[in-house]
Amino acid sequence: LRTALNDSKIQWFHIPVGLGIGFLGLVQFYRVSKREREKQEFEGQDAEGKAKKRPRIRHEGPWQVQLMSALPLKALSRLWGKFNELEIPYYLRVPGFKLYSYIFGVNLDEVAEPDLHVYPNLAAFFYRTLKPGVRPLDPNPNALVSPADGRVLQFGQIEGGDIEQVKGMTYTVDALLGQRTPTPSISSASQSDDEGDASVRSRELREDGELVKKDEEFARVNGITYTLPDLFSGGSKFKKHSDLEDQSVKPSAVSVAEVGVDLALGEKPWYDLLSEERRHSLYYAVVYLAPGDYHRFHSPTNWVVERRRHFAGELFSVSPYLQRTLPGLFTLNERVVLLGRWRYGFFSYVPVGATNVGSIKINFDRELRTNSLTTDTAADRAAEEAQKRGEQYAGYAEASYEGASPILHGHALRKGEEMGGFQLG
Amino acid sequence: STIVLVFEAPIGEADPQTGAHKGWTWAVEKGQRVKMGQALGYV
Repeated sequence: LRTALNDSKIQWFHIPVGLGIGFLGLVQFYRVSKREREKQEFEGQDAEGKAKKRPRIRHEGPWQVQLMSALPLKALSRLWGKFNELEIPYYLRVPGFKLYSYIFGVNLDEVAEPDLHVYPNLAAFFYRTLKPGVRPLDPNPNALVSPADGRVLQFGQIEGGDIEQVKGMTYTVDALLGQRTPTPSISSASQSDDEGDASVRSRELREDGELVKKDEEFARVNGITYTLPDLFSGGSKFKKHSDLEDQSVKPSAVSVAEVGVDLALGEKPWYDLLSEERRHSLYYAVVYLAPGDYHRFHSPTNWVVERRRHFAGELFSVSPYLQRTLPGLFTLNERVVLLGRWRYGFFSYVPVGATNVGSIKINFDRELRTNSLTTDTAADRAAEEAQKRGEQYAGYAEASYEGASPILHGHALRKGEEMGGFQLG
Repeated sequence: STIVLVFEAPIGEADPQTGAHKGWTWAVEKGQRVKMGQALGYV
């Protein structure tokens, strides 16, 4: 090896390499200067008492996190995606994919396509399908099944609006799912465009004959009708709380009590109502998909998706290590929040992207584009317009599936049905 | 990549008369590897 290194002539492609590095440097320089400019504007305005701007979220954590947050992660992720779409020479495909499978523990016996030559590149192999029958559903009809292959990182009951009590992974449900009910301006992402309906519809709750308007009705828990804003936003104070720069701060009893005060449902905090009646509560589960796992995801139960919120956030790695060190990671990363209902009430499904797997695909939502330059710029533009109007930007683009089925007011999914997947880059 | 599920379900508790557990029950352990279709829990 030493003689080879010493004797062989090294050829640098200095021009393309130089251009590449220069381009990344320019992108990073533009982002830092834009951030500094916003910061100055923000301080200036506050002193003059103008409408409050959306505070920039600061990523707390050790130097690795600081380093990561300074990198242009989305640009890198898109480059990674482009790199993996490069076609692999025909005869290198089988050894290449076998090496990948050996490193990441992929079981090739389960792959639907026996001939690996069919996959033109790694991106196609990554999004492989499995043979029918290799993932039987749990026979218990009341079971909620895992949406994908992976590892259960966290699960539990939601207490007081927090998803997790373990250090470093505490964030509020609002920060994860978004805070507001849809506004009439949302676009419709239903399957048949001509049925799309861009407005929020009123709907009857037949079970007890009570007529409840849509944006006031979220669930019937213990005989009380809750609205989504009531349960998840709780008024401006809570909103301010969820905008806190350091998401890892657990809400103090006082702040949560303030939430209670804001609720139209009476003086007690919302979560007290839930726990006191001891009949329904909110639960959560976090499933982590490793690089070698099957990356299509399925429906864990029979439910109806009513709307989706696309947060075009960042693309930090979601490795278990970073989940422990970067507080509120899931509220920072790009994610698609699918909101709907199942037999026991509210149900939400949140695929969260990561640096190497930045694209989230939803089979029944042709409008959705994740990890793309257009959605990022659209998100920035929306934030600026909201800022000009003196409003707070909700942080997501919303679409409704109400047009998918006039009866169900949403897109129905069956247990085990494929919903979409994660793609490289 | 990661998938987060947040959902509402009947609170898991022991039935005072029969002592049987009813409501939501987890069927996994923390850190457990799961396959698609495997039960995470049941009511």
